[in-house]
Amino acid sequence: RHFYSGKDEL
Amino acid sequence: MNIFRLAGDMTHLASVLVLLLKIHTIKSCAGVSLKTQELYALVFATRYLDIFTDFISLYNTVMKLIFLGSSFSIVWYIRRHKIVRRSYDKDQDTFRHYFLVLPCLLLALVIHEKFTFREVMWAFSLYLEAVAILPQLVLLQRTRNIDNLTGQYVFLLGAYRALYILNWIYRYFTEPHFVHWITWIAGLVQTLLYADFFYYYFESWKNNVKLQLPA
Repeated sequence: RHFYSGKDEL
Repeated sequence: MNIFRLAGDMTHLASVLVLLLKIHTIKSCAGVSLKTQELYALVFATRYLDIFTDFISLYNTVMKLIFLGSSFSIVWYIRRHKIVRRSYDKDQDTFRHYFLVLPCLLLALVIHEKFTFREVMWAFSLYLEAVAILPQLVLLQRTRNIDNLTGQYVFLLGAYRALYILNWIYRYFTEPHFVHWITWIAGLVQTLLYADFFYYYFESWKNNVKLQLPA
């Protein structure tokens, strides 16, 4: 999973 | 990506396009708060620090570039464009930046996910976005004649926030471990700030009269 998980929103 | 998130992003995009279109075609920024636009430029600049280091998706990168580019070009138009700048209501747009920026910065230094530069800036951008609309709302209240485009701009921004809340509810129930207190509380506060505006917006729409906020 992405390191910046959950921060995929704008 | 769920339908609420996509609809939210699209209304956000539409709000920015409506504003740019108004400024670009009518060559007027009457009723638009430069303070709010500068705060948004700061919000995007501090939130998208990951733009070149963490690739999420092409959609994500493109949208970030659009929001950065559009917010800075709106600021440029109001400050520098030789025709547009003349229509800026400088005397009415008196909200002080630091009243909003300093408390948000202090809050971000205290409440964040991790004490790193990027995380503190990320929290700061969320807190600042929550209140960045305030100078615009104050300006609308002072402007007796709100033109349709400015009214629609604020309405679309409010709709974008409301759709993001639906998106979080959806994600909470469909994704494991999707809990983001900072984002949620800042987002909820931001949406509540639009409640009053929405009320008058729908009233004016229902009664078919020009939008006017009570002083």
